Amino acid sequence: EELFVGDQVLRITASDEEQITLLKVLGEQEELQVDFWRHPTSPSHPVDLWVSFSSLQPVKTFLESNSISYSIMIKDVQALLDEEKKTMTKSRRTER
Amino acid sequence: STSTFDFASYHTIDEIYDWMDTLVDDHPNLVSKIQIGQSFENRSLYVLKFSTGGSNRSAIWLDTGIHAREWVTQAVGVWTANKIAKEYGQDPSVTAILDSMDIFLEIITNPDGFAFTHSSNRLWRKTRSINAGSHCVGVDPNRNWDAGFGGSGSSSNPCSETYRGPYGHSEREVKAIVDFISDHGNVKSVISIHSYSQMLLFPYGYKRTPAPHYQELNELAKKAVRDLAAVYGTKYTYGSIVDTIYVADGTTIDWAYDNGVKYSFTFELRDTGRYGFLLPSTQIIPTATETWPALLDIMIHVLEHPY
Repeated sequence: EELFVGDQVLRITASDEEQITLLKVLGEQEELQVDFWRHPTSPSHPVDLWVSFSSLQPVKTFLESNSISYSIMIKDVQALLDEEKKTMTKSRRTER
Repeated sequence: STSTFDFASYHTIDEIYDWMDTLVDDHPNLVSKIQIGQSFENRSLYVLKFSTGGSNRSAIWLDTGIHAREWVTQAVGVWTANKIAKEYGQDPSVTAILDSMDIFLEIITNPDGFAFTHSSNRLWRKTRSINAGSHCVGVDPNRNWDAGFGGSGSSSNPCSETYRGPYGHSEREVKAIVDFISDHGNVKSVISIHSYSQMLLFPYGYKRTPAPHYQELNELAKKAVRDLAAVYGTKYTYGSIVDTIYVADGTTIDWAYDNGVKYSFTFELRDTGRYGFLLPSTQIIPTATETWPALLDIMIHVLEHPY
């Protein structure tokens, strides 16, 4: 089973079309493990980017060096998945 | 009975398929289960049919879970199926709709991908078909439809999350719906439910030209999102795919619209900006509850505007 320990989801706010283009370029870097949960479309829409733990540093460096503002939407994806699984198990027990 | 099922929890494919059988058992004169095909890994593609009789009536098609990881959509699909069954004979709108039309609801539209999210990778989106010549698996089933297929709004790279597939309708999960709707011949509305980003979208995604019925679809979407927001204040944007998000080729609703299904919509359900695809199960029922009036708006409009 794929684990997502330390992976994060960043909520990115592009301030202009140039930053939208930069984000699209970022998404195409094969060496980075990233996935747009919400794609860069226009400055009026937030961008959500899943970043694997191993790619966090280069991605944050890229964003900060291009003054692209972001916040951390999900601090640890695996922690949320563990919580989800626990809740499902509990519910299954109740149903039974 | 369906009364012990926990609608406020996420479930596996087996649990949902078992529940579908109990829904049919509980409502034998209204609900039936039909199989429209098999997935790449040979799982059954089940559709719930809600019908009060008559042959080849006008029909409304609903699907959830075409993108496997969007778990809140399959869960909303289960809740909505139960709601339709429960409200027939109680709610005047639901009764009026089902006294004249049939409703088809495919809850697990991408069973292989959904099973994979439970067993191996919770963030899996695509089908699980094998791509010849590539180590990457799966096709984006919402880029595989023969409507603008192969344009810039999808990817030719099998490793991409928006990989379109080798040709239109290459995916068995897509072809099964294409064949079902084409053979039925009287489907008047296709509503495909995704998550997330709180949008109500209509054609087109593959071109910027406004759809011939743009005005009507836009007005209907405006009403639907207003009634959705009235429940808990969840704000949706609405409009054509290309205007509201981006160019997207090969989508379900563009294919439906180009094949004569005028009232074609895609819902992008909540997240309100905190959990993305990992929406806590505590939000399943609120999400389903707020979506219900918007779905009713569309279905009543379809009933009152035969074509």
